[in-house]
Amino acid sequence: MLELRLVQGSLLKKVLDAMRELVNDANFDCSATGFSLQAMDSSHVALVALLLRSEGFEHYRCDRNLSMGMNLNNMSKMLRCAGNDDIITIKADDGTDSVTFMFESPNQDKIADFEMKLMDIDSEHLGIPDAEYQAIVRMPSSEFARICKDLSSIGDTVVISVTKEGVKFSTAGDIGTANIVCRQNKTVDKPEEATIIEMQEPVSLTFALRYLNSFTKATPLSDTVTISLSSELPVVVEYKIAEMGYIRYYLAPKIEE
Amino acid sequence: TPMQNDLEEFYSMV
Repeated sequence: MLELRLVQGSLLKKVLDAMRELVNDANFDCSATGFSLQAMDSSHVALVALLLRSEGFEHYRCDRNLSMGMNLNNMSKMLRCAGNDDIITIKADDGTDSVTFMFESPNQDKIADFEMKLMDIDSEHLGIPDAEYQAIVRMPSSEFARICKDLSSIGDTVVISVTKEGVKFSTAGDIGTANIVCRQNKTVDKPEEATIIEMQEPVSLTFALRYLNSFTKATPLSDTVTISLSSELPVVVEYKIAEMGYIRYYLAPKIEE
Repeated sequence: TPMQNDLEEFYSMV
C-alpha cells in the first residue's frame, strides 16, 4: 500500500515538466526515504535524478519498496487536470498495475481521481560516486536559463570556464561567436540573486546546449541553480526543491577528437 | 566538432 499526499500539488506538475523533455518512460521508486527517480535520456548522454523526501509530504505511507513504471507524458496529461492549488495524493495498492492520482481542491468542494496504467520498464541505474568538484557555481536559475537560451541561437555547444574572475559561457557558430561572463557577486539585496563561485582550480568543459536547455525546464522549481564542474567528469546541474529534495541533471562533457 | 561522451564512460551500471 502506497499513499503520498502532497499539499503543494503544483510542485509535482513542475517536476514532470522538468523531466519529460529528456525522458519518456521512467521508474518512480518509493521507499521510506522518499519518492525518487533516476533515468537516462535515450542517447545515454544525460541523466536526471529526482528526490522528494518523505518528510516533505503531509502524509507518506509506503509499506514496502515499490517501483512504478510510468510514461511521463501520460502522467503529465493526468496531472494537468489538477488545479494549481489542488492537493495531490498518489495511491497504489501492492501488486496492481495502476496508480491513482487524487486531486482535492483547497476547500474540499471538488475531488477527482485519475487512474493511470503502469508499465514495465527495464531500469538502468547508474552508480554515481561522490566526487570533489574543481568548481561549484551557484547563480540565479533564471540567469542560467537565459544564458543557455541566448547562446543556443548562436551555437550548438557551450564552453563553461571557471576562473578566479568568474564563470564564462562561450559559444561559436556559423554567424559568429558569443561570450558571457558572470562575475562573483555576493553583495546583492536578496541571497537568491547572488552568483557565488567556489573554485579549487580553474576548469573548462564543453557541453551540448540542447541538453542544458532541457535542464532549465526545472527553473520554476528553484530560484537558484548549482553547477558543479570537474575536468573529465559529467557536469551536475542541481535545482533544490525547497524542503523536499532536489532534481539533478548529469551531462557528459564533449571531448576534442 | 568535439565528440560527445557517454555517461557510462564515467559511471558504472548498478
